[in-house]
Amino acid sequence: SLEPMRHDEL
Amino acid sequence: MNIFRLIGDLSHLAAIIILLLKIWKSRSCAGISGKSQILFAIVFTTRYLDLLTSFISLYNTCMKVIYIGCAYATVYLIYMKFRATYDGNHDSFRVEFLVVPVGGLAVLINHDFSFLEILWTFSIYLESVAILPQLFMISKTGEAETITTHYLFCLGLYRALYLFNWIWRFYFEGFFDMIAIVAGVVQTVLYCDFFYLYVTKDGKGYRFSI
Repeated sequence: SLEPMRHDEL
Repeated sequence: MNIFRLIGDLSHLAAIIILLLKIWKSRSCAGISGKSQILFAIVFTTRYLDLLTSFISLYNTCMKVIYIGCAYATVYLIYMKFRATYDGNHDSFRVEFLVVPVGGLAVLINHDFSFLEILWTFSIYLESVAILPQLFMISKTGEAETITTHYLFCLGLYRALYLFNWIWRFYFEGFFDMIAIVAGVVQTVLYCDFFYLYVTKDGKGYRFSI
């Protein structure tokens, strides 16, 4: 899934 | 969260605060590109719209709010409070040459053709080149103050550490984001010339040429 990186990283 | 991410984030925070303090303490924004700072404010604004849609952690929310707040504070200091010291003549990079192609690229190459997703992609692409007006300004005047080079070093270090973070996440968590990685590599490469000068000149102010 690509989602985690979207919102997690700054 | 891994060590590269954490130190990268802190390095990014340090860069932002170094710049704010430099301007505040010296009551001057001489040598600082207001255009780069506006681009960074746009980068944070378009990327962190997810503050309104998803909650990740207290750390995540706080950092995003601090980044956005500091970015706008910096722009305010440059264009309002200390605008008399702003060196607009040397800050002559044409930002439309960055923003327009980057906007087009974000519409063409993204993971999902939706409003928030395109804005996120736009912010990733824009961040990778947002420092160019600053580097252009330094190359034009041929010099940078020591504190400005520390700012740039922290900013470049943050990007380089994120590359290690992505390698880590690929191996241990199994995911990667090609858009972020390619943009991150481009961004890091832009700092290479600067890194070389920073290290060889021992962080002192230097004369810079392309």
